[in-house]
Amino acid sequence: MLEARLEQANLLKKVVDAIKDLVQDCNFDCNDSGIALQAMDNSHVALVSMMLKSESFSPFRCDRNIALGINLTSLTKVLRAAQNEDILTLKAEDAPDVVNLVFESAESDRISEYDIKLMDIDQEHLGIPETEYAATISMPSAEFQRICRDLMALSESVSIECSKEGVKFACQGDIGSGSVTLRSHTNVDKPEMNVEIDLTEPVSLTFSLKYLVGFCKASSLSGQVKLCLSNEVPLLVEYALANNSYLRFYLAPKIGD
Amino acid sequence: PAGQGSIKSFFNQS
Repeated sequence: MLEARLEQANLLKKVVDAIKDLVQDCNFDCNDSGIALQAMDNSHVALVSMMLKSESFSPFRCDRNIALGINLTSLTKVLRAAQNEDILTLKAEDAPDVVNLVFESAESDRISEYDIKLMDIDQEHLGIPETEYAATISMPSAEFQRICRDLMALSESVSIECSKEGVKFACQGDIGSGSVTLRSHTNVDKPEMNVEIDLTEPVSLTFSLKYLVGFCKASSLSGQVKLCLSNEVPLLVEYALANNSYLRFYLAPKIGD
Repeated sequence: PAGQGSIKSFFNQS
């Protein structure tokens, strides 16, 4: 059986909120290392990969591999009943028909309990190769969100060019063009404001802004976002969570010009 | 306009 207790419901609420517009029905794969999720969007352009390590829960117990097939719209409805600060416990039997969610208020004696019916989801699982990326950029997640939103007002796609000069986000649209260039920057007082660019070779790739703006819904999960790029491979956008847990998005590049 | 690649062409099906 599975029993996983999260100190704050907020974490799961934010994760589900960040991915629910991209993917609808997903398997939450539970085993003794934690709860993982991998799903592609309907058009197979983007892939979500979430890992909530067992250390992110206290306690965490999962004796066998259990796949919880959950509709994220249903999960969102139930999670709306949880206060951000509530303690959240997920429970399921070994061959479950439902997943049980319990929300406990730390301040009152209120205990809410919900069951969500599970679905049988036959999901393709993709093997993601270990990649040495040509460029890795760490930057404030709010800054990345703002750049994507600003450029989407002009164009549906953005080129991300990374060179030793810095990283340049550029777009061209009907009304004109725009670009934002960032250079490495260290803020001793506010490390969340740092921009770090780790480059082994120059990279230039073009991506759909609609997807990037969607990924940025995860911005509230982490002050920093990491962008990993290599020519002709999908972009990795990573939001690191506590205890080595993460929410990652992969986005296939645009082809040709 | 540039075409859009599929994520499946980059990652192996396992």
